[in-house]
Amino acid sequence: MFELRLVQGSLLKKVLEAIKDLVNDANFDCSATGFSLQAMDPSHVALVALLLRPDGFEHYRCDRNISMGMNLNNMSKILKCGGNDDIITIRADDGSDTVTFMFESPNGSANFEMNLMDIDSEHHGIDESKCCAVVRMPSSEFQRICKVLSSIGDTVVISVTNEGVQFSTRGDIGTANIVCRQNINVDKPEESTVIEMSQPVSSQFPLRYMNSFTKATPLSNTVTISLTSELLLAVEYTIAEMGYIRFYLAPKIED
Amino acid sequence: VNQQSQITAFFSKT
Repeated sequence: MFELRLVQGSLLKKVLEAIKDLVNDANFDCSATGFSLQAMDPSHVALVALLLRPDGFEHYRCDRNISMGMNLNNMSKILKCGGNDDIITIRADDGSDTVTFMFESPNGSANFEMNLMDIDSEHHGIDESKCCAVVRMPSSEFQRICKVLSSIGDTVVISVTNEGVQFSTRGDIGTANIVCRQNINVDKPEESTVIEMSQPVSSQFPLRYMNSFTKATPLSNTVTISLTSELLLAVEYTIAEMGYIRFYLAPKIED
Repeated sequence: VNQQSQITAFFSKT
């Protein structure tokens, strides 16, 4: 049997809002490590990795590892049936082809049963060691930049140098360049922009995906953007001391 | 022309 109880149920709603437009169907893996997910978008350009650790839940019981295949749009529909302040319990019996969502508020409770799906998925090993530039900045600022740039062009060039991080785009009406410099705010660390770099790096990515990633903004005040020497982009939002949601995006390459 | 690379090229299957 698998059962988890999340007092701050709105967190799960925010997680679904962050990933449901990027990924259609995904396996939620339940193990002693936590409630996790790894899935690619249908074009195999982006990968999302989610982890919610057991200690973040009021109650977490996992008798044996199970994988629950869910359509994320349907899961989101069910989560929207619960109130924002509800406590959410998710339960699945061993061998069952359904999962139960229970919403509790001081006024009552509601149960929803959703059919599970068989989804073929592969697990991917993620090597964090090739990182060559890391930028941590306010998530709202990153969201604003992606939105502004997508009104001008389709692709963003992200360049990290000693000067700062530059986001540039080009479109029919002209070009746009936005530079964020390192700025450490001791009193409000969440408003800081911190750049760590072992070598300058520059790569270009589709803005459509970047804007999709920023749907995770309500989960965290800050976002961490990493570029590897292979020009793979990772965008990470931490989830209130219980885990993270990470988006990986493949670069566009000059043909 | 800019080609979009596939994410699978960056990860190993486990």
